[in-house]
Amino acid sequence: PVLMNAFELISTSQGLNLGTLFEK
Amino acid sequence: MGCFQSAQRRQCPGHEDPLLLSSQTAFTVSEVEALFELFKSISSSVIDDGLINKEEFQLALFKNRKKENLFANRIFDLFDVKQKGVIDFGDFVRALNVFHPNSPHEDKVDFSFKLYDLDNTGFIERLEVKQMLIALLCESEMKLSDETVETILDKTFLDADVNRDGKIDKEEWQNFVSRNPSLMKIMTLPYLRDITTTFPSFVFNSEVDEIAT
Repeated sequence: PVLMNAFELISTSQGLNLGTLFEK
Repeated sequence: MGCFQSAQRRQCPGHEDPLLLSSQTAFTVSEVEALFELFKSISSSVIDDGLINKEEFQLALFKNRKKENLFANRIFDLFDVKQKGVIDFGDFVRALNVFHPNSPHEDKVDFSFKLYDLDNTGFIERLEVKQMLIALLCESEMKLSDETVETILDKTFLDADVNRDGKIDKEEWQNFVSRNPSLMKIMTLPYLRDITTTFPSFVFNSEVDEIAT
């Protein structure tokens, strides 16, 4: 993770994965 | 046209005319109607009032209403453009439009900038990024030392904050994401291309003549 930039890590948040809205 | 202006429209707050919403977005009329099926399902999950509140939004995202999440709250606030504490159907469609595969890349970059500018200052500041990193660590149960978090922040700002003023402005963000395109992956939802097949029941509830679509 040290080599990743902060936003790469942040973008893995489940709260940013709006795809789950479409899962029934 | 709002739903109260026409006897043919559904009697629910904020259900804007599908034709109008289609004209303002990348969605076809059928896709707007399919999105209404999704909207109905989310907006009736806790209180059946035709509006999505924060609890219903979190429930739809996590399938668990008790899960507080910084990022989900932030997305909700950006969807709630009228700042009413609830998302109506028009808000929902226009916000999701940004995530459509065919929507302009600049709109996606702009939305992502607002998303990470937690305090709406017009800049993404180091403290905000740290706050988001810590929220991510809590959410994922990933363990990183304080030193590692600071190293990640140093590296990120070294790369993104070109003018070295300690914060990332819009232009620096545009430049940064152009060099790191993977950061924009969360801004496109492939589901939106197939929304009519995901929610086929819209056909039975359609109010728009086929000729109009």
